[in-house]
Amino acid sequence: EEQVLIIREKLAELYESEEQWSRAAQMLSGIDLDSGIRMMDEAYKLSKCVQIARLYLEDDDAVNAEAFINKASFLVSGSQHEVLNLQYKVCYARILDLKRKFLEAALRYYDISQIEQRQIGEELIDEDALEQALTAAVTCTILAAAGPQRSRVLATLYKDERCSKLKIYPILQKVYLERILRKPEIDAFAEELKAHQKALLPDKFTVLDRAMIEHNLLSASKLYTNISFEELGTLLGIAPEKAEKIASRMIYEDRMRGSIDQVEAFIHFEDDTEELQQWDEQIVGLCQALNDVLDGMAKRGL
Amino acid sequence: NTDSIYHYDESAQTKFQKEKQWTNDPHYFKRVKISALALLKMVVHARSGGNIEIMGLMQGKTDGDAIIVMDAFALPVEGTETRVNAQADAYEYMVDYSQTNKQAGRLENVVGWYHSHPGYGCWLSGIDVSTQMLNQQFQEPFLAVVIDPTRTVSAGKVEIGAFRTYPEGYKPPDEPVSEYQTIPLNKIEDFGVHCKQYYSLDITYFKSSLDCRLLDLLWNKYWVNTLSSSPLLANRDYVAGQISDLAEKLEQAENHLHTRLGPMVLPTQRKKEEDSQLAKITRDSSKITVEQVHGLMSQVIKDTLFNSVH
Amino acid sequence: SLVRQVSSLLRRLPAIESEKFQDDFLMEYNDTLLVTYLAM
Repeated sequence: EEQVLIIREKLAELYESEEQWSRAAQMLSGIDLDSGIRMMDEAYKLSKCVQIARLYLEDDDAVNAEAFINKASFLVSGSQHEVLNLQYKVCYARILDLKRKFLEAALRYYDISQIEQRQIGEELIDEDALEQALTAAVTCTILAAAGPQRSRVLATLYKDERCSKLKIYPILQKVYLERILRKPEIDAFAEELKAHQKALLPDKFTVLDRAMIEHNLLSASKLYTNISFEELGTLLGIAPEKAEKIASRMIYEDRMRGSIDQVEAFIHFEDDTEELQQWDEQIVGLCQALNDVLDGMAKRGL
Repeated sequence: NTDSIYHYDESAQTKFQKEKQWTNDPHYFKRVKISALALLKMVVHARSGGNIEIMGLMQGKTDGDAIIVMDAFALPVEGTETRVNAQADAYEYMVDYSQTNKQAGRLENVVGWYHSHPGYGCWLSGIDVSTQMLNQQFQEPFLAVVIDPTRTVSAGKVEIGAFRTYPEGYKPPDEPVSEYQTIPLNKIEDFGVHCKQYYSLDITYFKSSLDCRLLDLLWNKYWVNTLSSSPLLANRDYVAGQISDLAEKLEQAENHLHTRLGPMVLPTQRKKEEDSQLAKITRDSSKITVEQVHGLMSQVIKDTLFNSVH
Repeated sequence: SLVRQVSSLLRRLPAIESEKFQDDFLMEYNDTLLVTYLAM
């Protein structure tokens, strides 16, 4: 076993140098980590599992990578090896991302972006890496299904002043403030996405399309008390039937409040905020607008 | 010179600590000055606790018969009224925090503790009195501050009280009546038994030039919030609780009356007692109603101002 | 631009205008008057 292990590691090293990531991973996964003949310490097992998962992830192979990350998750709780723990966290977040569990992935990316140390073991943690993790957290949150949980993570990210320096900040701000996103903004955001985040879903829409349509639908529900599906389709840039289908699913999943009149082809949005509460919110908006006018006049010396 | 109060004179403080002037006069400390920063932090912390009592410590110094509160920090403790000496859970935290502060150049010592009484007013309960007496034995000078976050919202100003306890067995001279406040029926017992064991201090506030500048910049937040708030909406639960407390008190007064109806003529003493009890209930009732009417007035003004434009 | 801001500000008045608001407002009004009456 010893000789086989050494040969495998050597071959994997060669494959890795030739960037044949999956071949290298397969070579290493042939090592029997649970063999009864030779005892391996937990740290070694953990390092191998994480290394194999990372190699598979180089080829975006979430399925095989997940198998090894699951093995690692039993070992990581007892590990004091900070570099390995960090690599494990990054692998886990990427697997969730690849599996389109965007909200969970976002939370883990955000957790990684908050690492305080700048040196873990011999590994240097530079600001770019943290910024990448933060950007990944924002991207995944935006791609996640619209609803209360996503709103909470959006609020956390929006209030984190590091985000205001990210290139992705303008779209984060519009999504957080529940403003309607126009096509050019969505296209610009799409440029930054990874392949799996642009993959087509069974209903011929990409993950991004669905996320944006749902977001715009939620934004429209804050703007209008009701709207015809004809108009809504135009606003969202999709067919009226499609708009009706998505709206009905969101209402059913309790991610939007409203009712659909199919005879009139109208959707009536509901806002469970009390009227008196809404009145106060309108007054806040009015007073802010008045304050802005006064500030504007003061600036012009009027 | 508004900022001179923020300068910490270590030698003066050490001298004051040595002289221990407060030991000769149980009523020595009469005034409290609280910084805008400390007040804001205490109120925000008290409100974050909702209906659960929270507690924290205050840092500052003394100046003659005044205790000056410069800053405050929350303790990881909740439910101060449900167990004796809740702060025992936070001793380690307190020591760490105080030491770290000294390292960071903050020289002020801890000069007191604050905690909240959500919805039942600012006074010291039996548990609070024993905690404060303990503090005054070993940590002088030490102040007890109580904040009622619920009444703060409904009254539109901070409901806060600062207290010092008398030594065990001390008989205070007759106290000037402090401002009347409604004590809920389920707390009256606790209030009545201990209200002679402590006295309240006058509270004034101060802010730095920077505070002035920041608060000016936030001025529009203030008037926008004033115009867009609805006391009637924000305090529904609290008012409902107050009215139900009032009903219980009325019931109790009525029961007293019936049980007393034996000898037809109530002895003058008892009559006076009934009156004072009913008088208190009447005051509570008119206090609640006045706040309700104020709330309604603001709603009508807002309706006139923002809705009747045609 | 200032005048445009002012005109959009005026267009936001009245702040709210709905049947339901009127009902809620009058309900709250009457409740408060009732509390006052009871107190009297």
